Amino acid sequence: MLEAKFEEASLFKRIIDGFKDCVQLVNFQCKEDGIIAQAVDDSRVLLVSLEIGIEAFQNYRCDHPVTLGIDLTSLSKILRCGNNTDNLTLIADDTPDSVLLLFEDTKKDRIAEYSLKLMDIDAEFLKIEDLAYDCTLKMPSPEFSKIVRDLSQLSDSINIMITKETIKFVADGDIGSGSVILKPFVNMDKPQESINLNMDQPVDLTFGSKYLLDIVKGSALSDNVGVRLSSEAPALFQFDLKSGYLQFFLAPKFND
Amino acid sequence: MAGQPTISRFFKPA
Repeated sequence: MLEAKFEEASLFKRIIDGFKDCVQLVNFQCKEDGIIAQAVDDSRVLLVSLEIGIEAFQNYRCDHPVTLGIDLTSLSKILRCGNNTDNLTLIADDTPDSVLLLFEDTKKDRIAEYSLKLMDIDAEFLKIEDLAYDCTLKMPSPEFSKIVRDLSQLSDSINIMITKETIKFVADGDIGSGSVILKPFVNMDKPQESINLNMDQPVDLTFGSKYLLDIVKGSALSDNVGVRLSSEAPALFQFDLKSGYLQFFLAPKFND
Repeated sequence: MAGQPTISRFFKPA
């Protein structure tokens, strides 16, 4: 029996909105220590990995591990039915063919109940090795989103170059080119505005703009984004939850 | 996309 209660439906909505545009059929693995999910986009270039820890829930109970095969497009339709401030409880039995979504407005004593049919989704679960990254960057997610959205207008590729003290984003396309150069800095008053950089090795990597545009949709989840870059492995873009995270792994393009 | 490797090149099934 699974009973997972979010204090506010808006958290689960923002989590699903963070990756519903790049993957559609997702197996949510509910275990006693929380919920994990993993999916690869249709082009098999972008891997999404979600972990929602117990502390993210108002209360959480999962007697036996259960996998919920969900079509995110259908789930989003039901999530739109609830109010952001409602409590939201996900309820499923041990061998479910549907999951119940219970929205409760405790002030108005209003209860809305929806049942979503589950699907059999045959998706392999990829093992994500702990990688040694050449660079680790932590920066405000709105700033990262703006840079990606601005530069992706100029080219279908965005180049990220990191040296000791400099982070450079470059796009060069048919209509012209653009570059944004950032320096690490600490904002004592608003730490979430800081830009922290840890560089072991310089990197010069190129990514597909369309994938970065999907990744920045995770920005609604966290004030900042963690970016880990390596010349030999997919980049990791991570948005932290209060307990858990939404991660995107994106393989860099070969340098032409 | 030319020159764009897939993720399964780096991560194998668990």
